[in-house]
Amino acid sequence: RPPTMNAFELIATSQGLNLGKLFEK
Amino acid sequence: MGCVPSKVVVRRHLPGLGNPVVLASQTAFSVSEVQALYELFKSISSGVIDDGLINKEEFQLALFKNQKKENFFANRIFDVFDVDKKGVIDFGDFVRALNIFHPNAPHENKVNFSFKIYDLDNTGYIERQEVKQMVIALLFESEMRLTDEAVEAILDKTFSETDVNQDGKIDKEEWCNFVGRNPSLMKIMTLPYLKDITTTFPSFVFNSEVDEID
Repeated sequence: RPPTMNAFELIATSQGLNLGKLFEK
Repeated sequence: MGCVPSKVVVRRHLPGLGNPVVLASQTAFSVSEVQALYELFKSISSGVIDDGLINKEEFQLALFKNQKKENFFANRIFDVFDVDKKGVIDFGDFVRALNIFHPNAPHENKVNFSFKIYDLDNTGYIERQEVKQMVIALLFESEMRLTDEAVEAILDKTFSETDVNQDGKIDKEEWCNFVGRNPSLMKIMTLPYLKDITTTFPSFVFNSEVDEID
């Protein structure tokens, strides 16, 4: 079983929080 | 007679741009950068309806190239950008919110903004059920399946690392301390793109503040 992650680490890697995509043309 | 200039300078009307000088004075952006951001804003705000405002579908479309894809955090960021809860983001909202993500913006503002994103119910605390809601949404959208037990284990670990006074919720001070110990969590709060926005959107030179000769 993989080690449990902290929820905020999981969330911080989610695509919805990656606003850099707004700048991709 | 005799006082009609041979060249008439006409300022192109840009609805929605507002006064870039005022927005620049309120943010880390220069006037040119505000004008370049307007190019980005125009492109996003015309994604579905060309009304000079960004609605949720357009925001989603800009992030995922797919307006049908519902995303919990994209919705959440949209709601936090939409300061007056109008259901749309105008250019001023857009620039002031992106300002938080500027590489030169104060770290404290970034920490506060991230807290606001995670404080779903706006209670001033990040509560366990809010974290659970975010984790479940994230797992669902990633098509990952975890048992309830595994989700509870994630929450237990999260609160054991953040909720120092063990009152079952994360306050602002606990959040500041936690991200201080885990700086990688704040990476998403900085967009390096904003440093050279005028090079990314050079067309602002032609579209904004151009004095046209009639």
